Amino acid sequence: EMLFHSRDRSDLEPSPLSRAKPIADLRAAQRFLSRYGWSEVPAAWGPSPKGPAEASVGSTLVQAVRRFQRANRLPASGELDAPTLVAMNRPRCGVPDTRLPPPAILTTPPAPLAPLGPRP
Amino acid sequence: RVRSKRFLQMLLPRPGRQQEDTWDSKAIRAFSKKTLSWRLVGEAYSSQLSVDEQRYIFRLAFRMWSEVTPLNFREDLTSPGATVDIKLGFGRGRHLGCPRVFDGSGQEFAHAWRLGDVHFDDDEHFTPLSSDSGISLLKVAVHEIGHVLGLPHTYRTGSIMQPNYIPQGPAFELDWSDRKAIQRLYGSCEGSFDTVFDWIRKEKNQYGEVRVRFSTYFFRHGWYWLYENRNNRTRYGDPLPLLTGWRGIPTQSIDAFVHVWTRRRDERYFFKGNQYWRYDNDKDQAHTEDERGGSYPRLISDGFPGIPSPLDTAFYDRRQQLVYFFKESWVFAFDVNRNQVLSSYPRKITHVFPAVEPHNHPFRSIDAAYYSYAHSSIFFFKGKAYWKVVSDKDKQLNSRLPLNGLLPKRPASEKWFDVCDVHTSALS
Repeated sequence: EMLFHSRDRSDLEPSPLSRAKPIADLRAAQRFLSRYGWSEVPAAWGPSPKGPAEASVGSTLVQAVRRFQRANRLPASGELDAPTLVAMNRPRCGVPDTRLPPPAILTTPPAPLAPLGPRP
Repeated sequence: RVRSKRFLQMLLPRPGRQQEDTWDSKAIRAFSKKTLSWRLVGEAYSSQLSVDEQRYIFRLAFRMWSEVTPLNFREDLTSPGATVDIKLGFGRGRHLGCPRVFDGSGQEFAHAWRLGDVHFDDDEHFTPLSSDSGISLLKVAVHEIGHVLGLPHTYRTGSIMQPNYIPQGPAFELDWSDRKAIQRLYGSCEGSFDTVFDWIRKEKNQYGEVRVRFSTYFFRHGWYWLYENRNNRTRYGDPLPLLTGWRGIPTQSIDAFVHVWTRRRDERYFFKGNQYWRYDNDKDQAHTEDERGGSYPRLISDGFPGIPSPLDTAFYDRRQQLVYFFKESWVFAFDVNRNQVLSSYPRKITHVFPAVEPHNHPFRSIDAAYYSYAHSSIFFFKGKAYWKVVSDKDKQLNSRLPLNGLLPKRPASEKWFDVCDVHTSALS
């Protein structure tokens, strides 16, 4: 069982193995932003693209972080500072928050997505 | 690749539903039927709460949305699963064939599919209504059902649709903006009423001074709402069955309510069919006997000679000390002091209360006549609409208005908000 001592289980302690991984680094933050619709750039599951693609990914990420910060009433620094990471780690609903702006508004093209399989 | 594809399908409708846009599109579609079924899936109970507790909380969560929309929700335990509109379940990690994996305790606590199902992360510490720790299952359920119905996230303070969980006291309700958001998808609640009235209460303040307060009630079929005029909504948790709040009167379809209030008299009557009851405000139930030892209910023809039955509606005019009774296209003015109908009555409703705008009049079979202390005006209800009787104030602003004229009709839902039915199973 999960350990608790109070009658109402208010002190229930989940095991460390069942705790969500905290969002504490760039990769986790990228995954978060992509998962909840703040960024089109997917988490890097394979080798990172080199050259100009890296710069566009970074710029897109900064924009995504700023959008997230503005929505959460944080200073829109574009940096993954402590308050931003705290906001990302708060309990939340799994439904995406937002839709990305139309491609014409993006200043840099997003990285190409991995193919999803045969075209329908 | 398969998981990514299935994740993207989260943004698309389930097979058989209406085609729709992504979550935050302004053109989001909604359920097209008014009564939706739901079920807590048997193989997906939470390990933290009893099954009864889980079902109770979900029933309450659905009811909260039903109290502000024309939608009704009923728990369906027997139909084939594929026919149930909304299925709810708990899971951990990979769960219930869902493409979105839960992340363990912390961060993501639940997700929902528009016009579809709701999944809760059972690694979270969900707590019942009575607890002020952990994550309120009720609050999360109300939020996720909001998604199922078509609402996206918002960062507006006070909204139930904020993406992050906001720890608060155990009590929370849908605020004005959340109500209007869901009503943009499903419309406002409309419908006719059996009777509408203000109930007067006399109270003493701490100085011993008598204060008069009033409460506004709407009756429809077998249930009623208290309307909070200062909050522009019905009381949280309404409607309630007539049986529980108004003891001793018929349990449904009341025709009329009249409060005869003079210096010497303070009598409240309910009418149904050919009978009427007098209500005892102190004992909060209908009188069983009158002053002469006769029993209630009494025949209308005995207590109000000259008044026909059954009635459509009635109201008491305090200035003239007359009760106006309405039946079909006729109105009867009854003098409570002489206990008889005025000699010039009955008269056509259209003559006593003429239309200000030609042909804009209920004409006959009025559902409810209501004097409102909040608005200092008389209103006639019929169907989904109301007509306001020209008041002294209206005449001061426009002297050409006819005395007792009826101003053009308006939708009742635009003046009294969120008087919404719930499914009959939710009334107990």
